[in-house]
Amino acid sequence: MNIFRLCGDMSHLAAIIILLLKMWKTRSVAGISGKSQILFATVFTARYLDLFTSFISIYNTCMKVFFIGTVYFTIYLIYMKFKATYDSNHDSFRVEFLIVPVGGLAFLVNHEFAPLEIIWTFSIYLESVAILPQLFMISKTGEAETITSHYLFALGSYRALYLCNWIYRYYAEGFFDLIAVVAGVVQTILYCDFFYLYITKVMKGKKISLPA
Amino acid sequence: EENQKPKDEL
Repeated sequence: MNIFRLCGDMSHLAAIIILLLKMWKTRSVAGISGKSQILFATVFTARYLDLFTSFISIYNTCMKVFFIGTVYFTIYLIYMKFKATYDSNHDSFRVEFLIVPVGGLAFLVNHEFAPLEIIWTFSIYLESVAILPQLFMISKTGEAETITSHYLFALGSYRALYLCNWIYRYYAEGFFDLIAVVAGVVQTILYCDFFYLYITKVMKGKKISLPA
Repeated sequence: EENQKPKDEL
């Protein structure tokens, strides 16, 4: 463990807590993409299949349980409890255009042609594009609530911090995982446009409103 | 190549 990865995990944790607080406090899921949350649930389920078979540390297990638990709870809030506030018209990204290519790529490009490894690779590739339905929804509605912007900023920062973690681990431990790094770079690049808006607007107390 | 090490990252 290193400071970059710890900050990355804390940023990820913060993003999930911000999202849950937004939903619980406002009792609304307006502006939140249920499709992105479904993709995140798929990512965590596919990545943490080894939850019960390989024990890394208490921290690792607790975080995995928390991530899986909260993402399914978020889906429950969106599609059941606060269903009335879910904006399905604007959450119209065709996720099959993500899942099929990512699934195919995981078969073709992986570290080892073994079931668990391919499923892990699929989760890595899928995570890098899982935010697209959410960003697409914001571009369609033309704006994002400030709390949703904080959620996205924390979520985007987590993988950016993981990139720093991989640089550190390369020099400190000689650890290098090309698949995770390339997917992490793609994932972080997808947030750049949003990061720019967040820093130039939200930090000055304005709301993010894209030209619709 | 073989797995370099267990997946210790989240």
